[in-house]
Amino acid sequence: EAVLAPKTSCGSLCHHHQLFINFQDLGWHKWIIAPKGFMANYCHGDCPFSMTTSLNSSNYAFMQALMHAVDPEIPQAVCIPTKLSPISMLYQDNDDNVILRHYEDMVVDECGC
Amino acid sequence: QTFQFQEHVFLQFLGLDKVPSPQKFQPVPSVLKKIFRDQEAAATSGDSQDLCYIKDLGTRGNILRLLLDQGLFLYSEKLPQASSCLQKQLYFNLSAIQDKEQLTMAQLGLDLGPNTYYKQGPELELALSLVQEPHVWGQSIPKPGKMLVLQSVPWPQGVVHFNLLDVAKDWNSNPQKNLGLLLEILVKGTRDWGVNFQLQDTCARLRQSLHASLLVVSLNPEQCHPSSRRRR
Repeated sequence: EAVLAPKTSCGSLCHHHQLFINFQDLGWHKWIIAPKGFMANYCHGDCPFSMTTSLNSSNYAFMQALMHAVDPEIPQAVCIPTKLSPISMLYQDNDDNVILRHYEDMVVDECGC
Repeated sequence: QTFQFQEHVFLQFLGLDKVPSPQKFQPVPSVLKKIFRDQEAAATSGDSQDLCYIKDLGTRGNILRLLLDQGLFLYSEKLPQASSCLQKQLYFNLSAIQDKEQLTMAQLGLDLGPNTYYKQGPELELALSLVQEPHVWGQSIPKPGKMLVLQSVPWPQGVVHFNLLDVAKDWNSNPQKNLGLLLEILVKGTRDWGVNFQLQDTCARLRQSLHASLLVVSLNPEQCHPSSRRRR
């Protein structure tokens, strides 16, 4: 029988944290034409057993949380990105060439255990 | 210290070896702006998209570079033909293209300036050839090699495009072969064109407004897996 995980406050549960990096703060606005900044979102928070049935968690996370509840030696399931989106960057290099590059899986949109 | 290191890693990720310090921003061609805006809109709306296909150019690729011409105008006392208007060496530095990238497009753009310059539009003839021998100092113009383009431009307007993918691929795999191109612009039909000074005036304006650039599209196989075959 699973040991009920101690009640944890919602804030410490696994979720998506927004973080916007303004290229001007780094002095990169002098060579990056667009965008003006970058959404460096990240995933952070606990994945206790009680949560794995509610959040968009994988079956593996459910089993690992169950195992952790039974034997705390087994680490908890981890909080990772479950939905990512690409970005494009328009910048100028040292030869004054204008470059446009697409990068996939750069921005974290959703997190899960 | 740490920031310097992180910055270096980020620059490498962008394919740069040091922080660029441009004097001024180059004008961004409308096609790049459109591709960028469409890409941003798709990412924001969450539409799935093929990052490695450039719809507006109809080619695969995820890195677009607009390379500026670094060649010089050539002046020779005796112009090869009375109607020769200008001669210019065009040179594009491809060294920023990494070995693992596959070239999928190389489009030369010659901006001859708006046709409002020309009251009575002359007929121009563009001759573009490869420079295959190093330029010998003292020699007025490099010896032209293989002719790539010989084309009339009935009314100079905006940008004229030429596909140079095979040439760029050759230069990219053999950088020492990249000696640039020789561009010659002749004015046709000068006979019935009245006095000479109009020819001079047109050539001076052409020299002033000519702007050459090479749009190179490449595919980084580490970021772009071969296009998955459509499931039947």
